[in-house]
Amino acid sequence: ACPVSGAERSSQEIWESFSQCFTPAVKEVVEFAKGIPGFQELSQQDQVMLLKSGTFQVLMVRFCTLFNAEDRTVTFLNGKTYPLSTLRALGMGSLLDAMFEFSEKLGSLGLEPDEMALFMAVVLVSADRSGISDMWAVEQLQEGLIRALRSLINRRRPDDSALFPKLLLRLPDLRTLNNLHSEKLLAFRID
Amino acid sequence: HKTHRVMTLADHISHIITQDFARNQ
Repeated sequence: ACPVSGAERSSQEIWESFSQCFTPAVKEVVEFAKGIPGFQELSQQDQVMLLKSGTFQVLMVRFCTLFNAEDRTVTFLNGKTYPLSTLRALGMGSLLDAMFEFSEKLGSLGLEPDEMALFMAVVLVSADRSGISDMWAVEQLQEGLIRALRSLINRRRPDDSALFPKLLLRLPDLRTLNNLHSEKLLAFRID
Repeated sequence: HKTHRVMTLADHISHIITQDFARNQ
């Protein structure tokens, strides 16, 4: 919501405000997943497993629009825009650099909102498969979504045959972002 | 007396998802 908080706020208050912003974003990803055709036909256990490993990656795609690569600024939920230099001083350097790089690459592809939504669906079903019980069903779902994304993009931009493969190359980028940053520690104290 | 709890962002996401599914069952 806001990169800096006043010294008068307790760690509990900071935690609560973080949670209040972050929890709805995660729930929106859950609702989004449930709207993917075929997702709810997977077993509930497999739906949960895919969401657990893919939600951070979907959020990274959603947060891309908050990163302005040209101005090197990030817009927070409080509506304020902060320069990278200010944020770097707060100690979030490596995640910010990785996010700027990723949002620049994804932004350069100029996807339409429906293409972006289909891409996020592919991201979610391409998540780490450890713990998935019906691998075949997940693969079928993924193949259908990739086919739909490819046909949408190729139909709209028949002259740009490189766009779809470029987009698929963003999947390993997201996997790396997830592996490097989702294990960041959140610590809070309760009396 | 203060208890110090530590979790990762991934743990937090996981917790929200588990709660969401448990509520809708």
